[in-house]
Amino acid sequence: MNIFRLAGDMTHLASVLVLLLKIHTIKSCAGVSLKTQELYALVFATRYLDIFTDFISVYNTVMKLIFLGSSFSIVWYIRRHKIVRRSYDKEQDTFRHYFLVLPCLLLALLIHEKFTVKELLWTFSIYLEAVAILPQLVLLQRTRNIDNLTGQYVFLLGAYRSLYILNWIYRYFTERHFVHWITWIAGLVQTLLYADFFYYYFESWKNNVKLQLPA
Amino acid sequence: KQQPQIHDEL
Repeated sequence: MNIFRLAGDMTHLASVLVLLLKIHTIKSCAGVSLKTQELYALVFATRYLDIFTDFISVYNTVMKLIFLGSSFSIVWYIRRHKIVRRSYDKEQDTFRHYFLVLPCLLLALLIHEKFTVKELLWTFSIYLEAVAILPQLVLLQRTRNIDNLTGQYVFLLGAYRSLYILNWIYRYFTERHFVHWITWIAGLVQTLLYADFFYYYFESWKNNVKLQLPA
Repeated sequence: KQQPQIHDEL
């Protein structure tokens, strides 16, 4: 465990907890894309199957449980909670996320490390995580203004993946056998997707103006 | 012998 990875996990944890806190406290999910939250729940459900078969560490298991619990809670709040669901912007959150799931499934069947069910689902989750933020970014573009908690959520998610890239570089140089091309390329694509959001996020933060994303 | 790489990251 290196500092980049720990910082990455903590940032990732913060992103989901910030979002869950927002939704729970102000009983609103305005600006939040349910599609992205459902995709993340699917990412965790297909990636953390090994929680029952391989024990890596207490930290690993606890974090997986927290991510599973928080992502499914967020989906439940937006779908089922009688107050929160009213603030869900169904008309604007129209990204057809099945168009993301199917290509990731096919790609996992084509490019993977081992042809086992667990490994295929794990690879699927890696590809899906890379594109899961798209419905949220599209929603932010449409709603123009974004309130700072949603902005923070996307920012923290981008920061977590950037820290993971530093972690992979660190591990590549310290553990020779550590080579995971699939994870590295998908992680890089994911971080690049955030790049333009980052640009506008820093611009607005620097000029101390409300974040405006260009249409 | 290189053991199959388990995915130890989140």
